[in-house]
Amino acid sequence: SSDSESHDEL
Amino acid sequence: MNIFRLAGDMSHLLSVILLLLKIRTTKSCAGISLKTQELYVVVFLARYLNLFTRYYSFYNTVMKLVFIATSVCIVWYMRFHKVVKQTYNKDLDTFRHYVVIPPCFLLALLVHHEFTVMEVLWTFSLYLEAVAILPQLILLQRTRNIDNLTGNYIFLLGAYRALYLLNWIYRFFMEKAQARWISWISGLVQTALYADFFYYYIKSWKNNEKLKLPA
Repeated sequence: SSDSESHDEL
Repeated sequence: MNIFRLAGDMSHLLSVILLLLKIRTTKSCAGISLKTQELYVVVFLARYLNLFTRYYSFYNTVMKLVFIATSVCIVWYMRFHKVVKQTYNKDLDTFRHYVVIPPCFLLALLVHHEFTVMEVLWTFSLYLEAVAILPQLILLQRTRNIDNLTGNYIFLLGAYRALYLLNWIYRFFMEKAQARWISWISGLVQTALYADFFYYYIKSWKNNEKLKLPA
């Protein structure tokens, strides 16, 4: 999902 | 995690540590924009809300706490420390930074991945971070002599997002990550704002002369 994809970055 | 993102995070971490060290050792924040530092506090608080709701990794959690703590600490020094606050270039740091907050928030309400509170705030933090350096760059042009700690701080800060651009390219091709236009375009704008600083910084480094920005 876009969440895990893009929000694991700082 | 890839080498570009790790290098980016380390460059970012180093920049805030360098700034804190400069303020603590020289007891001076001359040449530093309080407006930019305050925008960074907003950026980190808006972006790291998932600190308590989503655990990615120990690294991720620790780094979020470090960035929030250091940015708040820097603002505290510049606003409240009896010695440091005297050295703040109040008359030169005149960029009305609160002007950029509503447009970034409005844009986040219009352009986002999904319309949830966390996602809109995360998107807002990306847009705000892209322009947060503006007060600092304007202040740099107004302060005649830029001390090299400040120059290095800004270079590392600019380099971090440039490395993130490489990280996104890597993830797109190697991990088949989907296109993340919001991150990419915000990151490009953010890095582009440093273009002329990078030019003068590298030039001064090559000619081994004092960093000077044209007025």
